[in-house]
Amino acid sequence: MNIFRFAGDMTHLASVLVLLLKIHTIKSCAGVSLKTQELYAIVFATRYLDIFTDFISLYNTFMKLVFLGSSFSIVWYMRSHKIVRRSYDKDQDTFRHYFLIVPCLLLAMIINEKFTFREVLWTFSLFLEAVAILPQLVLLQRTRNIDNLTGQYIFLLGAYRAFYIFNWIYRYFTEPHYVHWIPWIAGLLQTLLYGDFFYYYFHSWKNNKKLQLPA
Amino acid sequence: FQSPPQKDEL
Repeated sequence: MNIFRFAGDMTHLASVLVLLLKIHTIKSCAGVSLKTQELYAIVFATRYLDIFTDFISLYNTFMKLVFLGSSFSIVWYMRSHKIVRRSYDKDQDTFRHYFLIVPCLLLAMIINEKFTFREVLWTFSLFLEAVAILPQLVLLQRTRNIDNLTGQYIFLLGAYRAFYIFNWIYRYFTEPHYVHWIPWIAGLLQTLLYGDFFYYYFHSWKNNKKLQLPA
Repeated sequence: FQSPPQKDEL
């Protein structure tokens, strides 16, 4: 464990807590893409298949349970909670996320470290996480105005993977033979996808005005 | 026998 990875995990934890807080307290999911939340639930379900077989540490197991629990409960809230579901804008949240799942699965079957069931699904979860934010970013551009909590959620979600990139650089230089191109490239692409959001988020924060992405 | 490097990251 290094400071970059710990900062990344805490930022990731903060992002899901901000979203859960928003949905649970104001009982609204306005501006939040259910498709992105469903993709994240799939990401965690396929990445943490080893949760009961490989014990790494209490921290590792605890965080996996938190991420699994929060992502599935957010999906449940947005789909089934009688009040929250009314604020879900399904007419705007139309990104065909199945067009993301299939290519990621095919790619994971071609590019992986070992062609086994768990390894292919683990690789699939990395590719899927890299593009999971797309429905949310498309929804933002459609709905134009977004509330602060949703903006903070996306910012934290992007920042966590940026911290992980520093973690991978650190581990590359401190641990011999620590080379994993697949998460590195997927993580880099994921962070780049947030590029323009970060740009507009920073400018809205600097000029202290409402965050608006260009149409 | 080197055990496979575990996936210790989240």
